[in-house]
Amino acid sequence: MNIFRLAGDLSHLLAIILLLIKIWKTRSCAGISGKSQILFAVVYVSRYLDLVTTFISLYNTLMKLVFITSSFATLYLMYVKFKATYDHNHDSFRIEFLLLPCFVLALLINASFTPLEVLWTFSIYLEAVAILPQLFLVSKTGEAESITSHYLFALGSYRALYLLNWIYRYYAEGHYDLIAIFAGAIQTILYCDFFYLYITKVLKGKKLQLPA
Amino acid sequence: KEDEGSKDEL
Repeated sequence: MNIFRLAGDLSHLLAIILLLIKIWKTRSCAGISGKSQILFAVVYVSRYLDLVTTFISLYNTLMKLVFITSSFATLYLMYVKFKATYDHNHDSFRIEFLLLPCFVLALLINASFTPLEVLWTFSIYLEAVAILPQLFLVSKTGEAESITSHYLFALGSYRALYLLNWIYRYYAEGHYDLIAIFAGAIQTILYCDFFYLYITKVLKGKKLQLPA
Repeated sequence: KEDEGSKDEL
């Protein structure tokens, strides 16, 4: 554990909390992509299957449980409790176009061809692109509430901080995982346009509105 | 996986 890794995890945790607070306080999931949230739930479940096979640390176990539980809580709020506020019409991204290629890629490029390893790799590839339905929704509606922007910023920062963690680990421990690094770089790149808008608009007190 | 290092990450 190094400072970048810890900051990344805390940023990830903050993102999830912000999202739950937004939905709970406003009693609405308007502007949030249910498709992205489904993909994140798939990511956590397929990645954290090792919860039942390997014990790494209490921190590791607790965080995994928090991520899985909170993603299902989010889905429950969106698809059951506040279903009426869910923006069906704008959330039209076809997630099979992400799920299938990621699965095929995981079958082809992985560290070892075992069920757990393929699913872990699948989750890494899927996480890299899971935010696309959300970014698509923001681009369709042309704007995002400020708390949704904070959520996206925290979520994007998390993998960017992991990239610093991997650079640090490469030099400090000689450890690197090309699959995670490659996917993490793609994931971070997808947020760049959003990061730019967040810094130039939201941090200056303006609403995130895309140029027409 | 031979290198378990990435599995302690989330």
